Amino acid sequence: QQTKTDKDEL
Amino acid sequence: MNIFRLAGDLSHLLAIIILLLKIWKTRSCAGISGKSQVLFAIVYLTRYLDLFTTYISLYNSIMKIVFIAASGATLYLMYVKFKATYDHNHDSFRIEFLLIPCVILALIINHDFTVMEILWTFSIYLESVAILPQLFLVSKTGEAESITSHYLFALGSYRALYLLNWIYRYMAESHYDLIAIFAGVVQTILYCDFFYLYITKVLKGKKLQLPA
Repeated sequence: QQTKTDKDEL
Repeated sequence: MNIFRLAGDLSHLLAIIILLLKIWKTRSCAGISGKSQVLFAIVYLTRYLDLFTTYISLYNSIMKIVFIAASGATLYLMYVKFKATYDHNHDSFRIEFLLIPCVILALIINHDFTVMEILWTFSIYLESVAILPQLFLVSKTGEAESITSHYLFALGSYRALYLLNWIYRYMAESHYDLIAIFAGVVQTILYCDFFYLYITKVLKGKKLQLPA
């Protein structure tokens, strides 16, 4: 299971 | 945050500013695809919904507001203020052929089947192909003003720099997101042909002429 994207990117 | 991502975001910001200045200064949106700009507005609106729910950083919030505002301003200039200069005939790419597959793919391949995650995934897929109407328009008109090619170069560079950012983050933080990476690779590949023309022609002062 890949890391959950922490959505800190634009 | 790392230098690649910062450079990517600034390149993205530069592209949006170049476009706005081009339309505002020349008072014309000739050579610009309104359809691509519509797709970019959809990309920002579906991706930056978390602007109101999660606070990541001042930089993050400001950039999201700037991107949404700039894309709205671009649409206003293209479809209202300088509507007469909009090239309807050549800007004929069927964007439903991009929107529908991205919706379907986002429903099938995603990290989490929640509304926010599906919208984010849709936005990532859509962004990777959002430039197609613009590249299609340039290929139909056979050329692009040099300011438009600078816009495209900055826009293409932004996601290419993000690819370096993802390599860095994988090595430094073992963080990766295959959906974003896959879409980013596709997006950057779409610009490769243009990058070649830009570097071999525009940087030598020639006009961007596509081989007929």
